[in-house]
Amino acid sequence: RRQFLVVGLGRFGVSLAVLLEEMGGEVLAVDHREAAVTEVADQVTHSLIADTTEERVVKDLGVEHFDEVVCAIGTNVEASLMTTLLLREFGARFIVSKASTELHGRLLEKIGADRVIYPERDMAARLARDFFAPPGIEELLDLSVQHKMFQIKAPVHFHERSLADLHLRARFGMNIIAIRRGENTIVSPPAQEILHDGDGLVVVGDYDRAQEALKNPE
Amino acid sequence: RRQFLVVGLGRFGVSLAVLLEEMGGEVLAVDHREAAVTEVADQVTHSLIADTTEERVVKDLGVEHFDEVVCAIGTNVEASLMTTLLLREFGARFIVSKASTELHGRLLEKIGADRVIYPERDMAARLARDFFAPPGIEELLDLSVQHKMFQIKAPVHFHERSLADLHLRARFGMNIIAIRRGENTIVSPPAQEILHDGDGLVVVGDYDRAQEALKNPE
Ligand SMILES: Nc1ncnc2c1ncn2[C@@H]1O[C@H](COP(=O)(O)OP(=O)(O)OP(=O)(O)O)[C@@H](O)[C@H]1O
Ligand SMILES: Nc1ncnc2c1ncn2[C@@H]1O[C@H](COP(=O)(O)OP(=O)(O)OP(=O)(O)O)[C@@H](O)[C@H]1O
Repeated sequence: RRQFLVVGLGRFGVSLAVLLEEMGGEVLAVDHREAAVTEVADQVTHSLIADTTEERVVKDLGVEHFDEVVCAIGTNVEASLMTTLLLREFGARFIVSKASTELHGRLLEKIGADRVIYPERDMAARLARDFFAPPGIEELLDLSVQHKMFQIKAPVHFHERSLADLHLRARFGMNIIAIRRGENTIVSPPAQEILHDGDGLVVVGDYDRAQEALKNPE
Repeated sequence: RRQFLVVGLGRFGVSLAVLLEEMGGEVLAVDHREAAVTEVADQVTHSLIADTTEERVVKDLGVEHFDEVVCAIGTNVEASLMTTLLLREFGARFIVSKASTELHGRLLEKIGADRVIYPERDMAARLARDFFAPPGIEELLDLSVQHKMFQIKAPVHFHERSLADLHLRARFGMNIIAIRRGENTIVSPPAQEILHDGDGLVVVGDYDRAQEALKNPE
């Protein structure tokens, strides 16, 4: 079984510790607040009340035995930095640390975190993208600066017509990656595939030209 | 310009308010802590120190004029619920509220939030998936239960060979959606495209069979 150490049991730390156990991992969850440890104790393999800014505590954790170590202390930047440094010094193989600000993140990288994550900033970016996505277009992934992957509902003027017949790539630069139809997903659909009402089209292309395709009944 | 109201200027609220302005929106940022408002005042169009659990305050905000309203109050569940209810009662068009736990989220839905978001839980899920993704495979998106989209580096036994020659779909069920080569991305590559050292392959398929393809030098 994969071994994980999660230090700091706030909203993020608790979600992570419980999820890693559910996925089959073995988790040691640590926090200096008794209430935080009691909340997860019956959902993880091991739990411990301890202050991870103390050298002796981190030394006794045996951090080198864990596949991944996560420092999920956020608001208390000093505790986050001290803990991350001690995890590095006592031989953790891979450290992921949560940062509250860009400056906090840069400090964590300097002292040896292998990966820094920003839950609030990333959610803000995703929400802002959703707000500005054009109507009718559900943003899925940025493949590159020019190529966005998104989903649209097949507009009425696509119904009962084949992909070949619609010439979507030539006319609108739209590459159809998959068709979502009810419970099924047809990946890399053949050119003669007929589109139906309710089909979700997973597309790689450009928003503006796709919006043209949505509007344009020939 | 799109109009946004962001209430609650913690890490998430601040990131969101600033980002929406950068993307061209007009933001009113509100918090009952003066320090929180001062931090963003010069990066948003409007800012206000006020307690949004007071009816008179929400009434005077004119919430019906905003395209989207976001309640980013997290730890203080009571303030989050009272604010969300008042936003709904005074005619907000679309309300997004942040939740700290599943129960908090269910309460927010009951009282009228149009969308509930969980930044910590979502980041925990993403990190747990990365930890359990097989080596050499970078998870990108779940297209459906059976179809994962992921990226692999073209292994050495793929170099200088064409996609047609490798028969990746027939042999390993791998649909090549795009090739990432340096600064360029080739979407829906033609069958005669030759793969080179350093190519990133964006694939839709199954992890186990893709791992077989990575190992198998014919
Ligand atoms: N020195 C320490 N040793 C162990 N645990 C600590 C220490 N300092 C803080 N913690 C714990 O880390 C957890 C998360 O810290 P904090 O609340 O500062 O971050 P947060 O970013 O607000 O969390 P989240 O956003 O995940 O709810 C808390 O449960 C806290 O008790
Ligand atoms: N009644 C209220 N009126 C206005 N602002 C409020 C009210 N109650 C709380 N806030 C503000 O909301 C902001 C975020 O709240 P809180 O710190 O409880 O959430 P959080 O989930 O920890 O935030 P984050 O994770 O984004 O840092 C704080 O800046 C706080 O001052």
